Amino acid sequence: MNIFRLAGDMTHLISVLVLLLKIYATKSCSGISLKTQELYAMVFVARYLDLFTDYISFYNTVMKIVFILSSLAIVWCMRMHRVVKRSYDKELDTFRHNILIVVCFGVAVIINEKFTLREVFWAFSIYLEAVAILPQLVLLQRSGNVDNLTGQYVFLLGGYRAFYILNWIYRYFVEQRFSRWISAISGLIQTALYADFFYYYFLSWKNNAKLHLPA
Amino acid sequence: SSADDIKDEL
Repeated sequence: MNIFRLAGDMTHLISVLVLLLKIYATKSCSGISLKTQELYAMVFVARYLDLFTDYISFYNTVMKIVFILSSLAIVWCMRMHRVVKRSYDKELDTFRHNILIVVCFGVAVIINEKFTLREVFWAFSIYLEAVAILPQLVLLQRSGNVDNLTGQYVFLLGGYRAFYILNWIYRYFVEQRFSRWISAISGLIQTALYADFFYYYFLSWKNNAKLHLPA
Repeated sequence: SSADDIKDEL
């Protein structure tokens, strides 16, 4: 464990807590893409299949359980909670995320570290995570204005993978064997997808204006 | 081999 990875995990954890706070405090999920949340739930379930078979560390196990439970809780809230689901922007959240799922799985079957069920699902979760934010970014573009908590959520989510890139650079130089090309390349693509959001987020912060994404 | 290394990252 290095400081970059710890910072990344904490940023990721905070982003999920910010989202849960927004939904719980405002009893609203307006501006949040259910499709992105469903993709994240799939990412965690597909990636943490080894949760009960391989014990790596207490920290690792606790964080996996937190990520799986929180992502499922958010999806449940947005689908089933009678108050929250009313504020879901169903007509704006129209990204065809099923295509993302099929494509990522297809790529994972071709490009993986080892052609086993677990490695294919692991690669699938890595690729899916890279593109999971797309429905959310499209929804933000469509809805124009971004409320603070949702903006912070996306910003933190982008920051977490950026920290992980520093972690991979660190591990590349420190450890003799670097076998994380799938994660590193996919993580770069993932962070690049946030680039335009980061740009507008920084502008809104600099001009102390409300975050407004060009339609 | 790299595939056997435990995935210690989240």
